[in-house]
Amino acid sequence: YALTPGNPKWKRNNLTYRILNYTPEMRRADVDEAIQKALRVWSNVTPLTFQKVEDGEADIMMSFVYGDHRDYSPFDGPGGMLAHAFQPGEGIGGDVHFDEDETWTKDGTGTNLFIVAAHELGHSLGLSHSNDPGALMYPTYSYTDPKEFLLPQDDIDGIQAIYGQSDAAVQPTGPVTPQPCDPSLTFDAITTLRGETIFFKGRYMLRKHPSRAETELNFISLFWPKLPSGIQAAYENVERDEVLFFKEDKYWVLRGYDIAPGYPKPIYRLGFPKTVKRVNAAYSDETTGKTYFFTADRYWRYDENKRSMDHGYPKKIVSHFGKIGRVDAAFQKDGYVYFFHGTTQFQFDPRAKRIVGQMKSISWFNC
Amino acid sequence: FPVAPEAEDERKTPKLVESYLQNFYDLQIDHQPRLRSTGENHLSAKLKEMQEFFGLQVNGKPDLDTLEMMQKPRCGVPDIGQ
Repeated sequence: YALTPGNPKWKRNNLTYRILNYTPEMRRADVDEAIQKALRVWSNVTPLTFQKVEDGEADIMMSFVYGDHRDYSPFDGPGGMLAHAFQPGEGIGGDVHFDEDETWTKDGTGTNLFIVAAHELGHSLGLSHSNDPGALMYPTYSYTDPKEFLLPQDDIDGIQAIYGQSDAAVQPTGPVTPQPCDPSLTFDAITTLRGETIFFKGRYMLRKHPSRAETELNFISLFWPKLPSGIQAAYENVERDEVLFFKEDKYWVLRGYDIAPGYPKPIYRLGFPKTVKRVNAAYSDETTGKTYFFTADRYWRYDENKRSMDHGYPKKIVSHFGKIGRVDAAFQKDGYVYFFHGTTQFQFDPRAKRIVGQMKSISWFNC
Repeated sequence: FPVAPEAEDERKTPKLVESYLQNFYDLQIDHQPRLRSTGENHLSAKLKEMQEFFGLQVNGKPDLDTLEMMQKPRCGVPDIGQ
């Protein structure tokens, strides 16, 4: 995180805000809700409180304005600059301006007002831009479903460096942006995708292309806005050029690079009994057309040709996969299956039916 | 979705680069003619500053990754203190 040069801050913890005008693209109640939620992002982790006022001068004045709005920082029409805010201080200090040329929405169909407001309020409170790509205070816009939003730890550290911790007995913590070479990094799910390998972690995906040395870090929502964060399992069906993503009792199908219409669907359509609430990991053996699903300490086998679960399952993972007891993530590549549990990775040879290697989970990132 | 090629883009996009660096990296454009260059090109230095901030390859050139970053919607507050 970075503080605004000169470390400006509000001298009081009880601040006022006023919404001077409303964008016509959203219902007033939705604007109010987005702004209140954005303020709660910061008040939840600090001693700050925010009170709405309807008249007069508030500490933080918010408005929707077009182009040149007489603060020497004109907006630029649709796209580009979305909004800006002023550091803590008298007069224009703390104020937030939203570019009315944007299409403001309460969801992800346009520019999400909550996400942008939460970012701008960080400036109003004394934060500058962070170079952590997962931070709320990162300068570029990326959509996160407001229902899933958690203030990243980088932003919590930044705002608490200015105002201190909240008065709550239990201090909230936030997600940390995954670093490919962090030896403590674990994964939620992994899949191949047309020759690339995609590692899922929280709301991020780490993308490893075989011909590129570096690993690309992206939000899942950047490529697939319909997918939730926290994907729990994924596998590629090379034959059908599909990838299936799993979270809780739902799954989505990616055809080519696009999520197929009609998803998510319940995992029970694949033949799981209702007792199965989620899938921890999956991989598909392209030579046999069999897909293996891992749930807790058991696995299921699915026949991609018959499109049904094979009989006689589930079985204990240890009964077939050696000392591997539980699996966080798995994928098949070049004839081997790679199983991930915590920071450990097992290389399994399905022909010999034994583990032939054990590595750190981050071994794919050229660290 | 396909990854961008790693080769640098030689397309001329001076307007985008200049306006981005003016807005967010305090680039001062000096249109006065000069007899000789004095040290490193100011625009290149600002590009490096921007590339370093965003974790891009720091080469002082408007390559594809840099241009892509410049075209993303963003907050209007500069990335460096003014």
